[in-house]
Amino acid sequence: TNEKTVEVYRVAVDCTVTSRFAHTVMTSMAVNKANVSQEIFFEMELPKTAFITNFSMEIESKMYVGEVKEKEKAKKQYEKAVSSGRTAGLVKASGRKMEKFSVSVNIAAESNVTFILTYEELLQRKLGQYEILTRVKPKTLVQEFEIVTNIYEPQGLSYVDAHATFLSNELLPLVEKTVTDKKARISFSPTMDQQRKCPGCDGTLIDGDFIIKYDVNRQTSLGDIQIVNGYFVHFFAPPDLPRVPKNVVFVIDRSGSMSGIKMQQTREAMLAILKDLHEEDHFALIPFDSSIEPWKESLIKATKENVAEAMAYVKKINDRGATDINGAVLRGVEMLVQGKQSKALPDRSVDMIILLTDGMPNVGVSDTSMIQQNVRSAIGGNMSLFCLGFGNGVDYGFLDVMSQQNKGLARRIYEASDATLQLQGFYDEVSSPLLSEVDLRYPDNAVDLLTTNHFKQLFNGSEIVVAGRLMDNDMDNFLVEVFGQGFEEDFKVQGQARALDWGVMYPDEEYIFGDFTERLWAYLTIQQLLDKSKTGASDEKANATAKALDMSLQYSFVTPLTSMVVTKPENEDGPDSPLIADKLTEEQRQQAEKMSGRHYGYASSPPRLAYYPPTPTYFVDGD
Amino acid sequence: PHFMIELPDRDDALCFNINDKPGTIFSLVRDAQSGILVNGQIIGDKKIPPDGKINTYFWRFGIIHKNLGVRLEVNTQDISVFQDGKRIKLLWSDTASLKGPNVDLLVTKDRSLKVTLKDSVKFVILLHKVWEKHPYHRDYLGFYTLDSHLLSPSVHGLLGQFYHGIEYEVTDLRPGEFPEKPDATMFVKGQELNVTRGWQRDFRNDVKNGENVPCWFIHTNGTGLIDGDATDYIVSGLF
Repeated sequence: TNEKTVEVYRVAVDCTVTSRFAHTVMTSMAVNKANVSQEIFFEMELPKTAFITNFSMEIESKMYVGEVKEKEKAKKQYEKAVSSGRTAGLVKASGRKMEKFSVSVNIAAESNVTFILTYEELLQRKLGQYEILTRVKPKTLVQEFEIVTNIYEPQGLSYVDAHATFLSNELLPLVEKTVTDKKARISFSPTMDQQRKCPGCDGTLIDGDFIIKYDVNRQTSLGDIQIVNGYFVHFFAPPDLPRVPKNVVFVIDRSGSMSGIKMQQTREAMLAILKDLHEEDHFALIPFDSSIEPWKESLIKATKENVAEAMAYVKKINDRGATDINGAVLRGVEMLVQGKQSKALPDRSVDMIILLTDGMPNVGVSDTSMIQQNVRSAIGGNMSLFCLGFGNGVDYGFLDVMSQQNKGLARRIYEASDATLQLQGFYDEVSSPLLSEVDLRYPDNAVDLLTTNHFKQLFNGSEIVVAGRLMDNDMDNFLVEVFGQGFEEDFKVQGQARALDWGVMYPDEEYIFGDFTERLWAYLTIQQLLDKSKTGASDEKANATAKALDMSLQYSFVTPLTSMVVTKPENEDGPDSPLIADKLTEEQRQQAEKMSGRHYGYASSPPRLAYYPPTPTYFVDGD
Repeated sequence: PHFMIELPDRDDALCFNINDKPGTIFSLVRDAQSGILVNGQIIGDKKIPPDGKINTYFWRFGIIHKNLGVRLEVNTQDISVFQDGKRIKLLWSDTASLKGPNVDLLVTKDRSLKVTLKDSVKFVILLHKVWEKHPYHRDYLGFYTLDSHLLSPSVHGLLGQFYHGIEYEVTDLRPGEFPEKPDATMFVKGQELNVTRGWQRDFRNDVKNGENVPCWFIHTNGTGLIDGDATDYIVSGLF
C-alpha cells in the first residue's frame, strides 16, 4: 500500500509440500483506516511453474471468488469490457522465475479486505535438490507476518536448508526449522519491531526471496511409488549409477548479432564447459554464421590435450555474418551419425547436440517450421537436441518446439552479467546422463491414464516422475518394472508398489491434503499435454489441447488455456470491471520483458488498463 | 530524401537516401490487395548550391485507396481529398479535423497532417516550411507511416517492402572515413553490404529541428537493402 491510512494486519504464506507437490496459500488482510474510501493494492509473486488454483477477496464480509473458465469463453464473455479497456489483466511476468499477480479494489472507509491466493506446483529436482521459492515484499510493517512451510516426504528427508535474501544477523535466529525423518517444518514470523529497518521508522526489512532447498533419501533402485486414493505416483532417481559417456556437439552461433558481450559470455561459458568434459566423452565444436565451419570434421575424445586445443580455439571465436541454424544443426547431426556408423563413438553412449543461438535464422533455410521438419527428420529420434536461446530477440517458441520434438529442452538465457553462469548451469543439468531409453512399466490391467513413461535420458541430479490412475480403487500393490540402458550393462529392476498408510506415517496430522496424488497426476498430465499441443501432428495437437483444457477446468488450474475471472465489487464511479488472471507462456514473458525494458516503472506500477507496445516506424523526409 | 526504418524492438534503425532527377515520381507504398497506393514526387533546390550537390525532396504525394474510393493529393501548398466525386481542399495553415466514414484527417498548427484510412493505414505528412527568400531551398514534405499492420503481406514500394519486418545482422565494426561514423558489414537479404553508422532526423516531435536517430546507413541509393534498384520504383504519374 502507498498510504499510511491503510494498515496491513496480516500477511501469511502457508505452503504444504507432500511428495514434491506444493500447495501454497497466500493470505493478506488490510484495513482502510481513512474516513474516505480508497484503493488497496494486493501484489503477490508466484513461481512461473505454478498454476493458480484459487483466488478470493473478502470485502465487508462478502466473498468474491475467482472462477476458472475456458480462456476463449472468458474473453468473449467480457469482450465488451475488454474492448472498452475496462478489464485488467492480473498476471505479469516478473524476473526469470516468477510471475506477479496483482489486483486492486476500492475499500470503503473503516472497512477491511482479505485477499487469498492459492497456487500449486510439482517441484522439480534439479542438480540434486528441490527448491521452494517464496517472494515476499509487504512494503510496510505487518502486524502478523508469517511464512510457514510443512514438508511431508515419505521417502525421508536427506537435508533441508532455508535461507532468505533479506536475512540479517538479527533476523536469522527467527527462522525455525524442525526436521524429523519424514517431515520438516520451517517457519519465520518476525514481530513488527523485528521487521523494522531502524528503530522508530516505518520501512521494513522484509523484501526478497525466502528459499527452502531439500532432497529426499533414495535407498532403492526402483524408486519410490506412492498409492493414495486410487492414484499412484512413481519417483525414479536411483542412487549410485555410473554416468554414461556422452557425445556432444556444440553448435555455436557467432553471427553478427552475437557481437559484444554475448559473444564474450559464450566464449567464457564454453571454456568452463569444456573444462568439465569427462575424458571418456566425445565432443565437437561447430561455430556458424552464414558459413558453417566445424573445428574438426568429426567428434574427438575429450582428452586433456584435445580439450586444451579446443579451449584455445574457442578463445578465437569472433562474431561475423548472418545466421544459418538449419545448416549448422544438420551438420551436427551428420557428424554424430557418421561417428556412430564408423564406430568411432562408443555404442553405449548418449548423443546430444547443444545449440546456442540468439536469433532468427536468416540465411540458408530461414522458414522456422521447415527447419523444425528438417532437424526432426535428420535426428529421427536418435539423439537429443538442447537449445539455449540467448537474449530477448530470440524466437524462443521456435527453439522450444524444436527441442521438444527431439527429446531435449530449451532454456532462455537472459542477457545479463550472469549469462555465463546460466549457460554453464544448463549444461551442468543435462551433461551427466545416467541412463538412456528409460522405460517405466506398470501392469496394463492395473493402471490407466498414465503420464509419459518413456524417457530418452535420466540426468544426474534430476528425477523422473510418472503418475497414473489405478483401475481398481482398492488396489494396494502392483508390479513395477524399470528398464534403461546404463554405461556397461542394461539397467533392469522390478518390484512391488505398496500403498502407504499415511495414518501410520504421520499420526499427528489429521489431514494433509488428501487428493494431492490425483492433483499431482493432473498437473503432470496437463503439462505434458500442453507440450504435446505444441509439438505433435495437427490432430494430436488438437486432441491434446482439448484434453488439457478439460482437465484444467476440472481441476481448476489456471493454465495457458484457461483464465480465472474475478468480478470486482461494483464501483461507485462506473460499472463492474472483470479481472482476468491468465497463465503466461514463455513467449508472452519474453514480450513483456522487451516492453518493460523500454518503459521504466511499468513493472512496479499498479495494473494498467491498456498498453501499446513500441511499433516500428517507416518514414521518408528531407534533412 | 532520406528513408528511415526504425526498429524499436531491436533498438536500432536503418537508413538510406534516394536521389534522382527533380520531377521523378517514386512508388512508396503499393498494396494491390487492399488497393492502397502512395506515390511521391521529388523536387530540387531552386538553383545549384555552391557545394554543387543537388538536394532533392518530396514535395507532392498522391495517395489512393481504391477499395474505399478515396484519393488524396498533398503538396507543399495544400491538401485535397477526393471522394464520391467531391473535392475537399484544406490549407496547411488550417487547424482542421475531418471525420468521414472512410477517412479521417487532422491538420494541426505545427503543419502536420494525420491521415487514417479505415481498416488499412495510418500516416502523418509533415510540411517543412523554408524561408521564402532562401536562395536555394524550398518547402518540402515528410511521410511517416504510423500503422501499417493491416496491409497485406504483398505490400511493396520503397517504404512498403519493410512493413513486415526486415532481418539483418551487423558485424565487423571498423573505423570509417570519419571517426564518429564507423563502418561495418551488414548481412541482409542474402547480401553482404558495407554500411556506415550515422544518424538521420525524425521530425515528428520537433518539426523544426528534428531528433537525431542513429542508424545504419546503406550507401548508393539503398542498394542491397531495397529489392532491386531505386529506378525500379519510378512511376509515370502521381496516381
